Amino acid sequence: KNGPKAKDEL
Amino acid sequence: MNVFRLTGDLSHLVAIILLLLKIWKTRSCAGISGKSQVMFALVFTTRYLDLFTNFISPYNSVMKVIYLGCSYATVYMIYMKFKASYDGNHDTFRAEFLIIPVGGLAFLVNHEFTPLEILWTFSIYLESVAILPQLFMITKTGEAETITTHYLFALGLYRALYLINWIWRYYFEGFFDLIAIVAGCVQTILYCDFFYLYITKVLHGKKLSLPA
Repeated sequence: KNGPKAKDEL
Repeated sequence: MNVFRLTGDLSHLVAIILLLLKIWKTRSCAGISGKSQVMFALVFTTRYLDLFTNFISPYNSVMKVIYLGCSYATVYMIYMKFKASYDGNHDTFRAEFLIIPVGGLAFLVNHEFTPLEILWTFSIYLESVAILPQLFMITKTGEAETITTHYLFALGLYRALYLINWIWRYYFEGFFDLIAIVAGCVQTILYCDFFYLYITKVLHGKKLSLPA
């Protein structure tokens, strides 16, 4: 789930 | 990915490499707060637990490994390899006064009450205050080596660029993450005082020295 927070950021 | 996030990541990478080189080349960690570096290693550890379970892109994975590796190497050099040069008498900020409240806040304010999410939130909150022992140490010693000021400038710039990245992503992608944004604002605001000194002094060839 990508959700409100993007996991794609460091 | 947008240009602000990319330059932010590169600025962060430059900061981490700069610090590593400073300690390695001068074989000394004088003026460097070991407590801040331990907290940064903790930030990366709690944030990148999904390194092996959640592949996003080669760039993302490579950067995470570099950040983790460099931060642990820095802590190792400060507390073991060049321990003799560690200035413990001036690195006296009570890190537990940061870690404990941040840990509590991560439990109370997060997006999802799961271990991974709470640890991620903890890492976001901790990163926003992790530089305090370093800034405090500079006020205690009353000065900082020029290379250390470049490290701090690049480190402070990275999250400022991330703030612009979040404005960009809100505008173009409708994405925003309030926890990261609020913590990012706090983190950047803590550097303002340093930014002023850096721009008015260091960029004019002067040494960064505070009125003792």
